[in-house]
Amino acid sequence: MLSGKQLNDDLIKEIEKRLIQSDVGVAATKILIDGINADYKAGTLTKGEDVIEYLKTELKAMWPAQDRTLNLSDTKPTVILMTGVNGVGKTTSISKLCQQLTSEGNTVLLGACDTFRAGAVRQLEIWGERLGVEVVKGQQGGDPAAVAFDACSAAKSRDVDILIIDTAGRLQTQTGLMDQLSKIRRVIDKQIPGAPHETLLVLDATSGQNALRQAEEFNAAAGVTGIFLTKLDGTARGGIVVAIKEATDIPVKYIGVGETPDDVEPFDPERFVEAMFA
Amino acid sequence: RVSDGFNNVFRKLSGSDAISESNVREAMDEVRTALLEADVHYEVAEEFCKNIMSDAAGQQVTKAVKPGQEMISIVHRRLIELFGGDPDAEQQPTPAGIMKLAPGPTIIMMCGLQGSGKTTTCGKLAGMLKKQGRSVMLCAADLQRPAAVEQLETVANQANDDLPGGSQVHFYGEHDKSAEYGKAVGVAVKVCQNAVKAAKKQGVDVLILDTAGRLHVNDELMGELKSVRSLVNPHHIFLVVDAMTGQDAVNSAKSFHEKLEVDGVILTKFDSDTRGGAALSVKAVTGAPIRYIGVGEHLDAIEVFHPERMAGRILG
Ligand SMILES: Nc1nc2c(ncn2[C@@H]2O[C@H](COP(=O)(O)OP(=O)(O)OP(=O)(O)O)[C@@H](O)[C@H]2O)c(=O)[nH]1
Ligand SMILES: Nc1nc2c(ncn2[C@@H]2O[C@H](COP(=O)(O)OP(=O)(O)OP(=O)(O)O)[C@@H](O)[C@H]2O)c(=O)[nH]1
Ligand SMILES: [Mg+2]
Ligand SMILES: [Mg+2]
Repeated sequence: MLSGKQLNDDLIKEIEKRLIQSDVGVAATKILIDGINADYKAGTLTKGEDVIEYLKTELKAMWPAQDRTLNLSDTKPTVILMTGVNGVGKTTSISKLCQQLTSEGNTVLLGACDTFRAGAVRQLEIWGERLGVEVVKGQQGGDPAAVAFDACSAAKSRDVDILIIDTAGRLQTQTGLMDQLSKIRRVIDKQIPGAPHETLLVLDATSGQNALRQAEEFNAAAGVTGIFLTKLDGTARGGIVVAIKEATDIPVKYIGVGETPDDVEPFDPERFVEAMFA
Repeated sequence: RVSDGFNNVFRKLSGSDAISESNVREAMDEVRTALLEADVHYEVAEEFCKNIMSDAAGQQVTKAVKPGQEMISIVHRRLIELFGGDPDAEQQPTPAGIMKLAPGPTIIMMCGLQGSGKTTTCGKLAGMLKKQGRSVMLCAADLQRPAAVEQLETVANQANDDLPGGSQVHFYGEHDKSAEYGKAVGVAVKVCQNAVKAAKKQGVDVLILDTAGRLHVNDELMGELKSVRSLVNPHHIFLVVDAMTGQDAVNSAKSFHEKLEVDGVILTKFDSDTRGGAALSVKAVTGAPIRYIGVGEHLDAIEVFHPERMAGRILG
């Protein structure tokens, strides 16, 4: 929408509107627009394309490449904990990570720690069957921390490279469930010191400003090391990750672009900006 | 929910005995920001503020005895209207229920984006109808999500066994028809038609079709829903929307509505601390009434939507 256009106050207003409509949020948009205005008034930004380049530079600085790689442990197993609110794509995203990691030569084990929702364990089991990996499960309705415990000991005794733990969706306002998440984390760390090595918060790109609340609260309860941003194959742009970076410094590591195990890509700030102004 | 920003604006206004044109404009700017921060769509917020401004001018709010209170009441009235209520009614009309037909079944088609809460809400509607003494059949028309058929069957059994009410909740599903992504497009249509036959045979009052989540920009899957609609003729088409949806709520709601003529919206996960601006956006852009809100994961966590209550909640 910006190519071939001359930069002026009207175009800057359009850019502001596009950022807000991409869920960047009022406060984070103001920071970006103030920067654009300053450079425009100084004469260093004159064309629409200049703004794209400006935003790409800003966002690439926000998320340097080294922050966006998966934290792998030096000793087996690496443990990845998947968290997030209901329906965002945690279970499906596990199938994607599993596919990617096995194709890179890793042995993977899955832990079905959503013992609450109807069909949750079966859903992960089907992914395990399709991808050729084992799934550790427990009692339906049982303590998820107990399943996490079993998954960790199975990962150690089977000498797997990577253990990915699926958890039930929970709202950050449900204190009991957030405490449960902290407990799952403690149990994992006790079994495998230093684990989980990667705690991914799965965020739905269609969510609005509440995703910022999610990032803050899940970070406080479980120490989030990265974001997996799903459903970017739709029309939502997931701009909230800009506000999240400002508030918590948490990097986006992966994006989900569909419903099959192949539909995952590493997060690329430049393509993220291009999609926003397509 | 949307109330924090509003509280500041209204605290300033309600205290003032005199406001000028520029006070009104400044207040509206703050209202607009409060709406955006609450996830109301950019253009819906602009339109809403424009309408408030013209109401305020029309009512000569600056000359009123208590202009601050006047402004608050204008916003309150506009919100109730936007949500489909009548600001002048002494008592709001009873919200419409699920159609009653003889012979049945009344057919409800559930649709919406991935993960919005359709399958769970099918169980909640079943529980609600069961309490009203109406028999229900849940049809598993999501043939692509792993274990979707099993999930709905479990939900149907839970509604039948654990929720109060004298009538039955039945389940219709064809486990063998589930297939990997993309391999089962169109199969859902046949399953829905078979479910209608089964519902008629068992004399079920209401048949609810649980469909797979899909993107409004996926023409093939939107086409599948159009086929279900034209071959099965549902009496209600409910769009299930996650209450924490941001600016995209307008895009998906508009597209689903244009293609299917949605006659009701259900907002889920309203038990979260989301401000809920998607409610305004979806209502403004589709005109379809918000029928119910989901307020939890358990099957009894559903409430009838009340426009005046929502308006009051937003204003804090
Ligand atoms: N289009 C699209 N759909 C996705 C993506 N990721 C997940 N989904 C879909 O979103 C829906 C929910 O995915 P799940 O993996 O069950 O989500 P979850 O977070 O595990 O849900 P709960 O366990 O119930 O909290 C499913 O229909 C998925 O196929 C994505 O990147 N793009
Ligand atoms: N807290 C809360 N969770 C809800 C509510 N409604 C649904 N959920 C949860 O949201 C998640 C997704 O619900 P589903 O019913 O599987 O969603 P869906 O629309 O059928 O998903 P797809 O079929 O994959 O498109 C589950 O974890 C549900 O328990 C609600 O009102 N409140
Ligand atoms: Mg899950
Ligand atoms: Mg479903």
